[in-house]
Amino acid sequence: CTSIVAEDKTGKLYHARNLDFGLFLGWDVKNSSWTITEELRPLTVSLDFQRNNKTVFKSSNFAGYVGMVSGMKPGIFSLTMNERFSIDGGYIGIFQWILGKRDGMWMGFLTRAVLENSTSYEDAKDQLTKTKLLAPAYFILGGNRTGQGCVITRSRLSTLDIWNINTNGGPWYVLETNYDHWEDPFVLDDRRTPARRCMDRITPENISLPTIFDVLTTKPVLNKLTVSTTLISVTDSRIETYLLGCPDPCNPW
Amino acid sequence: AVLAKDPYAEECRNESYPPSGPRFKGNAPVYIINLDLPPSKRWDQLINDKKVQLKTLTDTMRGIMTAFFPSGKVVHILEKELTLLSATLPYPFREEIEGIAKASGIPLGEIVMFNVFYEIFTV
Repeated sequence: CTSIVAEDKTGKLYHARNLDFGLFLGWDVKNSSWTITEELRPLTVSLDFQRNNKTVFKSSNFAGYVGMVSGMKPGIFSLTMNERFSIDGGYIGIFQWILGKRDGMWMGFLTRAVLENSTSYEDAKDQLTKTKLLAPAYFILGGNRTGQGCVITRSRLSTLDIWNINTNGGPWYVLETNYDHWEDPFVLDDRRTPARRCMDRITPENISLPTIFDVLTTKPVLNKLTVSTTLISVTDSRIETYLLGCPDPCNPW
Repeated sequence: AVLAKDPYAEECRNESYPPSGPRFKGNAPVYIINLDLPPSKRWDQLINDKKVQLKTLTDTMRGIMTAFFPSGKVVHILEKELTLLSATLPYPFREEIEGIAKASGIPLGEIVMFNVFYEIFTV
C-alpha cells in the first residue's frame, strides 16, 4: 500500500492511498496477475454509513469485510491503514485472543470504531495511538486544518512513532508504504523513493487530488498488487475510489 | 542485479486524472449502510449484489490453503475454529459477520477468515 497526506500552501489537506493486496496468494500465469488481487477488485465498494438518514462516515471497502481500511468522517478527519509486517505479528494476537486474553482490538474493528465514534482529529489520533492491537499497523490520519496529518507506527501493544506534517519544521506531506519511515525500505520493494520523487516535483503550490492521483498511478507505486486508488478531501467531504490495474510491463509488487 | 535500476519504473505521470485508459478498471459502486438497522441486516443488499464475487474469493482462499495442506484436514480444522472464534467477537461485528454469512450462503468460518485475514497475514 501507499498512503499520502499532503498540505497545500493554503493549509488545505489532501489524503489518498493505493490499496495493494494479495502478495504470494496465487499467481495467474496466463494473465500475469495475482489471483486474490484480481478477485478483490470486483468486491471493492464505496460505502456511506448513515444514521437517521445522515452520513456518519464514508469508506472504501470490500464487500463482506466489516472493518475499515480507508475512510473519512466528512469535515473532520480521514483515515487509512497500511499493513506493517513484523515477527511479532497478528498470529500471536490471535493465539492470545483464543486463549482468553482479549484486551487487544482487531485492526479493522478499531478503524471502524474510530470512524464511527471519534468526533475530532485529536480524538481519533488518541484512539489509534493508545488502543492495544492484535497486529501491528500503520495508521495514516488527516484532519481539516493546517498541521493535521500524521503517520502512526504501531506495534501490537504500543505506539512506536508519530510522524507529523508541517509542525516544528516538519515536511509538507507524509508518505507511508509498508516500512518504518525512519528505516530504508526493503531493496526489492522500494515504492517510497519513486513516490517521494514525484511528490517533491509537485510542491505545495500544485498539490491537489488530481496531482496526487498522478503520483499513485506512476509505476512502481502502481503495481500488480494494486486493487484501487482512493482520493479523499475532508474539507470538501469528498471520497472517490477508482479500480486500477497495472498493464505489462509492471512490477509484481 | 538487485541494485540495478527498476526496469518497469516510469517517469512521474501528468494529467492522468480523471482516470481513463488501460489502467482504469472502473468506479467502485456506492452503497448506503443503514446503521439504524439491526447489525445482522445492515449488509443484506450489498451482499445480495456481491455474493457470487465473494464466493469466488473465499473459494480461492480455501484453494490456496488446500494447496499448502492437501489433505484438507487443516482447512477443515481452521474453518471449525474460526466459526467458534466468531462467538468471541465484539458487538456489532459478530452480528454483522453472521448476517453476511447468512445472506451470502457462505460458511461462517470462511467469512470470519476474510474478516481477520489482516491479523493472520502480518507475519
